[in-house]
Amino acid sequence: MELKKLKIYGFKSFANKTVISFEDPFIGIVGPNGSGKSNIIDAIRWVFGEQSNKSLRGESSTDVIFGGTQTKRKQNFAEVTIVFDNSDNYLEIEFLEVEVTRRLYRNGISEYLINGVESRLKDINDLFLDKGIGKNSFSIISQGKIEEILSTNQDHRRQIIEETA
Amino acid sequence: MELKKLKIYGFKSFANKTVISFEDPFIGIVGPNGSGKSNIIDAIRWVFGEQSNKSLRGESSTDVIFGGTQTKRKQNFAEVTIVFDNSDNYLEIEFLEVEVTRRLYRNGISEYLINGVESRLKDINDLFLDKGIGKNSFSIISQGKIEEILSTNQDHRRQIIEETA
Amino acid sequence: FKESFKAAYIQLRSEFQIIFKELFGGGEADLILTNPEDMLTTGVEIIAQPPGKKLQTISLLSGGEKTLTAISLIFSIIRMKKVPFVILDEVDAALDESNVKRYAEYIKLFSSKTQFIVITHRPTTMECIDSLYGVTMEEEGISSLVKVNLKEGENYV
Amino acid sequence: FKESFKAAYIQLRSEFQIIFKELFGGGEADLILTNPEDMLTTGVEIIAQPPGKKLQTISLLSGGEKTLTAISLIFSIIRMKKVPFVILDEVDAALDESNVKRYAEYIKLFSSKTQFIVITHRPTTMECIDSLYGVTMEEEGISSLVKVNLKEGENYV
Ligand SMILES: Nc1ncnc2c1ncn2[C@@H]1O[C@H](COP(=O)(O)OP(=O)(O)OP(=O)(O)O)[C@@H](O)[C@H]1O
Ligand SMILES: Nc1ncnc2c1ncn2[C@@H]1O[C@H](COP(=O)(O)OP(=O)(O)OP(=O)(O)O)[C@@H](O)[C@H]1O
Ligand SMILES: [Mg+2]
Ligand SMILES: [Mg+2]
Repeated sequence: MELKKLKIYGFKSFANKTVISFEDPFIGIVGPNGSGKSNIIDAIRWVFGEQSNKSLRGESSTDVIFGGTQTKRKQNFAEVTIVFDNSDNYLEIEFLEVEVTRRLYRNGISEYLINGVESRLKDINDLFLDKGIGKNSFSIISQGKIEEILSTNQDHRRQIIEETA
Repeated sequence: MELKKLKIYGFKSFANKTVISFEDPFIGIVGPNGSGKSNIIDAIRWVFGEQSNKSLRGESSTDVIFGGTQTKRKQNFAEVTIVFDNSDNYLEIEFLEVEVTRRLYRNGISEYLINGVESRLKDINDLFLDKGIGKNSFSIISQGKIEEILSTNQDHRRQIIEETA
Repeated sequence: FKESFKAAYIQLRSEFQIIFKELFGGGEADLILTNPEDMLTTGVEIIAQPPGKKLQTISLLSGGEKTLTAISLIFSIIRMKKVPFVILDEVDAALDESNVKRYAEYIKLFSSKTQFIVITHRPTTMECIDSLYGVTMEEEGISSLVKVNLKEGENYV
Repeated sequence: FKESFKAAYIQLRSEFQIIFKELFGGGEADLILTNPEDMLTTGVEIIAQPPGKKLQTISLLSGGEKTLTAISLIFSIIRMKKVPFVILDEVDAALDESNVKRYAEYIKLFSSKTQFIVITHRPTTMECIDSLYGVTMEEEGISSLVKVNLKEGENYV
């Protein structure tokens, strides 16, 4: 299974619709401090169902919605879509291509879609469970967090082995 | 007041007597990962009276004594000396040049010297109190700790203002 | 369960020992069960000894050595569990130039089986990357993305 | 005491606002007393708004922006209290190339009044340094130190 595309709209500093294609084995993202690189990673965490505001560097859940700049007004919702090539059926769902969308409105209303079908957060978590994606997987290492795996307590490390078992 | 010299002997990876002269306003230390750069900073913290093993990255106080390598035996004590140019009398002590030495033996015995005179740890702390040196000063920023000043609790930040008052 | 935990532990430990040696160019590493009698409750301890050095607590390692040890463990997990993709945000920040090179070339090796997405400020990492995206804020406070080649990418760093 | 705390606060705040603007090339910053009525117990909050961006919680700032904000505060303390020396261990790790340059040139400015000792892996910082010491482990596990010039130093990085 591979990542194909990420579409970001109104999420953090990505006010405008932005599409990233993941067409190669080794992809790099570069840019000046504060330009939005880690925000892309936050968008990926978020569309996988991340609920912890702290992991997204925010204080409230609506902090991820584009808050405006000195010259542009804030937006009313954030939306992220991720597209997978599922031709090896790695995700146990009957689609060659899987598209997951998460949307959050400023009034707190959330929407989740799997291949266009309205779903619950639970369905997204179930889809990714034990697939090395989302919660508890070590497949996303955030900025400044690489050393954490050494200093976490013993239980957390035993979880790593349980995950791989 | 300025730093003049640092002498390290048996402290962490500095098995051999090493002298660093601080003769310029802007000094740089470079080298590969694990070569000993941060150990030099630990030596400076230590000779200023640092008591926290955690701040020195150790688990016990004797972790700072050279522990040996695959080809060289461990040593019995660690010794660090720092030399200041005190011609502006910044340190309130009757010497143009001030030399502070700290020594620790494997059996746990500690020695402290100020200009060759045996002293107590308390005398060293008093010498540096309110001088922007040693505990609670922000004059030494350890590796990975630069962001801490933003996330520390409010009390810690108010301490900063108290220190400068 | 106990059997599969034990099997996973044995395999992860073996991968970790191999990968650590490759990234450090030598040395020794280990994963130790704190309570080998009980697979249900045992904790796991990490042991790391860079080449030529004596074994000490992991806390005494340098910033770069800790990063490289953590990277070795992450790569071991990847190789064992075959995750579809890995995302690394500036994990090369503490590495010196020669270790950045090892890290980047190691990813290139692994990327035949696992997709890697990497954020970096280091030119040496950039040189190993297949396709580069540059992020900027042409319009203040608003991010935009554009595909760049290596030469353009070096202006983004 | 209350008077001197208030005076120190006012001066630190003013330095912080100036230095932040210089390091970021614009933007706004502030130090706010959480309880201005009581100088004995009030906490202090940090506000930072990079150029062109809207004010948000400091947690949402990027890694490099947080580093630069912290550096601005440290420099403000130095300028106020006139400490004899400052030691910085790899604080430039998260900075992009143009911010490393600003950071290093700022130190150069300050170093007329305060002695700076800096550990770095970044060539741009090295280029601003007066005298460079290279640390190596020629003998395995044992550190040795030697004075180097800029060209030699670049091999140590
Ligand atoms: N909801 C939001 N609306 C608008 N801007 C936001 C929002 N949330 C975060 N930002 C902005 O995004 C910026 C941080 O972006 P990000 O962390 O992705 O930077 P980066 O490219 O990773 O930088 P660095 O190289 O320093 O790590 C901050 O300046 C922050 O103010
Ligand atoms: N008591 C000791 N005896 C011998 N070696 C020690 C002792 N304490 C620490 N060391 C060694 O010192 C090394 C760490 O040195 P240090 O932290 O100074 O590296 P560094 O040059 O700052 O590297 P980096 O660039 O990765 O931060 C470790 O490899 C550690 O094993
Ligand atoms: Mg970032
Ligand atoms: Mg270091």
